Amino acid sequence: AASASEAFNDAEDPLIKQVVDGAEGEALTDHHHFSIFKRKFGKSYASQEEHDHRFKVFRANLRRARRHQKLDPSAVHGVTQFSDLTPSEFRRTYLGLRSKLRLPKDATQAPILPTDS
Amino acid sequence: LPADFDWRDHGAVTGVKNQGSCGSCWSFSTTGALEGANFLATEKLVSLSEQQLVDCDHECDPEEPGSCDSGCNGGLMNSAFEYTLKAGGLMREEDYPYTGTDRGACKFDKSKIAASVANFSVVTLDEDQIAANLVKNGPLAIAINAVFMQTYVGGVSCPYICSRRLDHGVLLVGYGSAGYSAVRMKEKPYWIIKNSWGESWGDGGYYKICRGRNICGVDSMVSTVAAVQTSSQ
Repeated sequence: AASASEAFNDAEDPLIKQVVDGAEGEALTDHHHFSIFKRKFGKSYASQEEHDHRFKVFRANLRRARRHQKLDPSAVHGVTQFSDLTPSEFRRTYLGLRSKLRLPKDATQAPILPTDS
Repeated sequence: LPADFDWRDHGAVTGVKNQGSCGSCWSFSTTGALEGANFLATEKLVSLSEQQLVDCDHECDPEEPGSCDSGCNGGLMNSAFEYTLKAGGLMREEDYPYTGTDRGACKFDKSKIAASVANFSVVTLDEDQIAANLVKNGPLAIAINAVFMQTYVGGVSCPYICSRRLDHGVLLVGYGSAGYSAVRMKEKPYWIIKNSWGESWGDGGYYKICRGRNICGVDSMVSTVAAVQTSSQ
């Protein structure tokens, strides 16, 4: 995580927005996107097998980003530092709100504040 | 209420932090809220220690056996406020720096407490009340469903469909009245949320999500905290 973080800081452009190419030459384009992604976020993989697996995940996330873009048109969705993680890996590694979540019954309610002035 | 408000403009928000590969978002949400509250109480912005919470906070929900704050495996902001209240406070970031792991022992030093909780409470599921509490009490610890955050690069997020199953702790620091929505052809009000995935994620480490219909559960779990006002701080 630390090396990836340093890589972010060194990157010239913090954003990568290449997510909506046409179907023609998509595989080649996805390889290109993956190369940019690895360089930008300082990603390297222990073996060719792991690399190939991460590329598959990356391609799935490109498709996912396109779906998100359609579902969420006022935002920009694309490649992020999490693009080589499956949704479950992402949840497991970066999300940490306790799963059996609910507010304690004895939680104090904040007083109602005036909002008209 | 002002039409636009951002605690960053008032000096109550520390720089964007990075939780690394550790599910400790809940601790960053907690420290962010207390940093803001402490700023309001003391007029000094002090970055507080998430690692103290990761290492030392094992507060449990008495009504849910086994549901306890648990370092990189997750936690809950309200439980962390409870811990902070019982422990006496949180140390400075520099005195107890973040490591991104939960394998270390608790190194809390009570003599180095930098901010203390006076009280905390939950805010009702009402966007005007959330805005009022934000403006009056400082940044708020909130929970959200983060499914769209994995691919978020910028703009105002306003998905047509988003689960309200909460899985991520973040910090609400402000709101805006007019974020442009090209498809909907209108200006949309939005919340400004500080995340803990570094500055390179999202909009400089921040996430904008539209207001109005509890999108991704953003209004569902909102907590406000007050800090102890002491001259020594």
